[in-house]
Amino acid sequence: IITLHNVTKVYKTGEVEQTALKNISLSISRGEIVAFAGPSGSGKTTLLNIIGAMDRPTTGEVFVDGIKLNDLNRKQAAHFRGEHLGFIFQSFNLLPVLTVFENVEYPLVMIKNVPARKRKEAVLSLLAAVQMEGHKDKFPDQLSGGQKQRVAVARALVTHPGVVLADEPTANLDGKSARMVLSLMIKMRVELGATFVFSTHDPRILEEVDRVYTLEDGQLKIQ
Amino acid sequence: IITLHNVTKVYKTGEVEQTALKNISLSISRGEIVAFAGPSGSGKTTLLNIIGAMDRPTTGEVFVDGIKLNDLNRKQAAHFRGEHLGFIFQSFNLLPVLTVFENVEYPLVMIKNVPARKRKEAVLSLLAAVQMEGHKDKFPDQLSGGQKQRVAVARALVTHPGVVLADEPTANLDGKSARMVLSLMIKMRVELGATFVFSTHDPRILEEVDRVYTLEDGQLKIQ
Ligand SMILES: Nc1ncnc2c1ncn2[C@@H]1O[C@H](COP(=O)(O)OP(=O)(O)OP(=O)(O)O)[C@@H](O)[C@H]1O
Ligand SMILES: Nc1ncnc2c1ncn2[C@@H]1O[C@H](COP(=O)(O)OP(=O)(O)OP(=O)(O)O)[C@@H](O)[C@H]1O
Ligand SMILES: [Mg+2]
Ligand SMILES: [Mg+2]
Repeated sequence: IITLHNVTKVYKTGEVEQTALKNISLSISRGEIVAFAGPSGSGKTTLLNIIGAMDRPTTGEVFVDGIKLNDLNRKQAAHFRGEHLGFIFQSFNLLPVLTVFENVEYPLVMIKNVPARKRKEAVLSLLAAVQMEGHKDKFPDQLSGGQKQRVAVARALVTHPGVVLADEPTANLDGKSARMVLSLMIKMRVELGATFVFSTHDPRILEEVDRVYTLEDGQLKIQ
Repeated sequence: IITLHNVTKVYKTGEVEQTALKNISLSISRGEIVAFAGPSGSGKTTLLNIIGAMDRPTTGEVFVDGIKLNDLNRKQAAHFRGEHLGFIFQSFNLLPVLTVFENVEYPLVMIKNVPARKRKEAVLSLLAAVQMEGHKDKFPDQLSGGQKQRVAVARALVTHPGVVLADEPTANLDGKSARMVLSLMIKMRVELGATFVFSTHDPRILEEVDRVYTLEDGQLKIQ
C-alpha cells in the first residue's frame, strides 16, 4: 500500500543545504503497523510528511494506495489526503471553537458527507473507544494534554481511512493511555484492514509493532 | 522555595463543575529536582499552572520564593514570572519570526536587559549545552520536534531562573536527548542552585529525580 523508491529530501536554507533523507526505499503492506525510530533530527517527521503528501521529495518516487504522489498538485494532494489518510500530528491541533464532539465529527461533515444520525453514532463510539465520551461537550482548552491527544486519535480514525500516519502519537500519554491507543490501532487493523505508520521514541510501543525502521542521519539502518 | 497549603482547583464549564485538584499541600526546597507523575487528566498541568502564577487556585495558599501568589494581579504575576521562573511548556512555542539564536536571546533582552556581547556568550553556551549551536541561524519551522524542544530548554535556562517549571520536557525526545536534558538540569542545580519541578510520564526520568509526587484524580497519593 506504501512504496518508496530512492527518496531523497534536501532542505535549502539560503545558501546552506541540509539532506534530511538519503536514498530511502521501503515497502509497507496493507494492515501493517510500522514504526519509525531514531534520534532527534534523523528524518522521521520528514519521511511521514512525504508519505502523507504534505511535502515533496527532492528525488525519488512515492506511491500510496496505488497513486503516484509526485504528480499531484496542491489541490489534488489535499483531496488525496482527505480520501485515503488519517493524521495524528502535533501540528494538527483541535479547532478551539468546536467542542470535542464537533472536532471528531468535523471530518465526517467536511469530507465524507455522512448524514447526522450516522455521524453521531460514529463519533460517540470512537470517543468511547478513547474513554473521552464524558468530555464530549468541552472545548479543547478545557482538556489536559493527554486528553487532547486522545481526541485527536478519535478524529483521525472516524472516517475509517486506509492509512493512518502519526507523529509521536503517545508522546503526551501515560502508560495506560498509550496501551489503549495501540490496542485501538490493532482493532482498526483487524476490523477494517487499516495500515498504521508512525514515529516514536517510546520503547513500550516499539516492542508491540509489526516492523521498526530505524533512521540515522536520514538513512535507513539495517536491523 | 515552593509551599502549597490546602490548594483546591475547580473548573466551571457552564453548569458543570470539575474538581481538578483537591486539598494539595506540599513543600519543595531550593535545588530539588521534583517530578509530578500520574494518569492523563489527574491534575499535573493544573498544579504547574498554579505554581507558575499562570492560574489561581479556587481555595488555599501558594508561596514561591517567599512571595504569596494569591495576592498578585495579572501585571504583578507577569513580572513575578519574568524575575523568578523559567518555563518549558507545550504552549510556550518558539517565536516563528525569530531565529534559534534570537529565540534564546529574547528573554535576556526583554527581561534582564543584558548588554549584547554578554548575551551572545550566554546564548551560545546554552545552545552548545543542548547540542543545537549548529542550527543557530535556522527558524523554528526548519527544526524537528525534538530540536525545537531542546531550544525551548535553552531559552528557559538562559536567564538563570531560581525555579524552572516544565510540562513533559522530554515528551518529544529520544533517549539520548532526554538524558542530556536531565544532566543539564542537574548541572544548573549544582552551579546555580536552581529548582526544577516538572510533569512526566517517562519512566527513565522518574528514576533519576529527587522526589516524585503522584497525582490521581486531583489528589496526592502517599508514596
Ligand atoms: N480550563 C479547563 N476547564 C475545564 N476543565 C479543565 C480545564 N483544564 C483542565 N481541565 C480538567 O481538569 C483535569 C486535570 O487536567 P490537567 O491538565 O491538570 O491534567 P494532566 O494531569 O496534566 O493530564 P495529561 O497527562 O493528559 O497532560 C482534567 O480532567 C481536565 O479535563
Ligand atoms: N523546513 C526545514 N528546513 C530546513 N531543515 C529542516 C526542515 N525541517 C526539518 N529540517 C531538518 O531536517 C532534519 C530532519 O528533521 P525531522 O523533523 O525529520 O527529524 P525527526 O527525526 O522527526 O526528529 P525529532 O525526533 O526531533 O522529531 C533535522 O536536522 C532538521 O533540522
Ligand atoms: Mg519529528
Ligand atoms: Mg498535562
